Amino acid sequence: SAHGHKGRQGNRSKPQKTVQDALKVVEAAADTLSLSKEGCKKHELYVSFRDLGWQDWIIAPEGYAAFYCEGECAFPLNSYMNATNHAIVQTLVHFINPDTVPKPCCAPTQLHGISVLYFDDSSNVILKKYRNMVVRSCGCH
Amino acid sequence: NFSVDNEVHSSFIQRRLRSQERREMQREILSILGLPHRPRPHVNTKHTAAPMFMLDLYNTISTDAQPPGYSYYKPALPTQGSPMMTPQESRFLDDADTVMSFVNLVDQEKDLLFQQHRREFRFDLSRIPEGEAVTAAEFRIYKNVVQERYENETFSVSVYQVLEKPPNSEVELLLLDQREVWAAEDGWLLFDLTATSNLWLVNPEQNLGLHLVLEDSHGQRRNPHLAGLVTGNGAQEKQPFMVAFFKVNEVRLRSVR
Repeated sequence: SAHGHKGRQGNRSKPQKTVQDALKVVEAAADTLSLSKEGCKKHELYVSFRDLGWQDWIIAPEGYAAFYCEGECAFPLNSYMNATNHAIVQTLVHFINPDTVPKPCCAPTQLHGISVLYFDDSSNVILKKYRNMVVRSCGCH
Repeated sequence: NFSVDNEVHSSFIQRRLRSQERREMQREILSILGLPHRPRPHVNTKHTAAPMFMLDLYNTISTDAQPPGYSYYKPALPTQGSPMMTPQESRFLDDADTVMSFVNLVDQEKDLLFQQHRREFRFDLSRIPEGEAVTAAEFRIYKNVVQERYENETFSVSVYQVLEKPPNSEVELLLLDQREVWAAEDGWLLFDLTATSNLWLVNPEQNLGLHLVLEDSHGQRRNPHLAGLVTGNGAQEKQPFMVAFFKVNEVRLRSVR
């Protein structure tokens, strides 16, 4: 976007410096929170039906460990779990051309199902199998 | 509710959700579960026969699927005394995407006043999950031991589908299934309703219910209670119910919100 606004900027060095400063602040903040440096990993996320106050209609389970995938898929990918060949290629292309090619995504590679037992409005009981509700493993895609 | 264990890492900072956020979170999870709103069951006693049977099925699935070391699938209720699952039901369960039990809508107390020798049952099949087809269905009724003078007798238990209820004349019935039982027998009797429930799904107006008729060894109609059949007044965990197994027959697409 800076490219399109070139002509309208009177002082070209000042805004660039501001952007660089801002980037430094973001990087420092990311370092402090240790978010961006973290590789692609499986993280805990427990969905508690009990905490949601749904125990009047959900018979079982009390909740389930859904998990989620989060973290950076950055070069080199070898250290990250389950990176696909394509993800490695995409990382290299991103490395060459970071502005146009995004990094690979950290996403689930294996998903599992759960079953939920609950009452409906008519007090009938439903047992439903939900596929792909639990993350078993994560990887770079 | 976020927590950390030894294998995984949590980067979330725990905080209490505001009530609006909480409502949105609940809506999201309901949507994932495929429910338009939070169900409000008028009777949610978990110790009647149907929920106990369904919990048996749930525990069977969860035990099979449970990875070692996991403790999230703890049964919420004891299963002792619940209706036993047959090997056939175990096969139905393996194939099913959804299993549903239906409560009897006929007030057995009122029914008892009018009908001494038969019992009526009705099940509302209008709320079955969308895009799912019935693969098996059965009617389950409990039979207690009869220890009085009928102990050595045999009885015939017949389940009929009500075809028509013309005013001022006898109802038209279709025999669905029949069982011969000893007075001394004890346990759940199962009657196949697969074809009938499929018919009721296609033509809901034809769902006029079921009749249960008991006959003694002389072919005489008797009160079902004489054979120990639990039809309404008995123990909660022995109440009759219907169960249906469903399989998804179309690809379910979640709508964009």
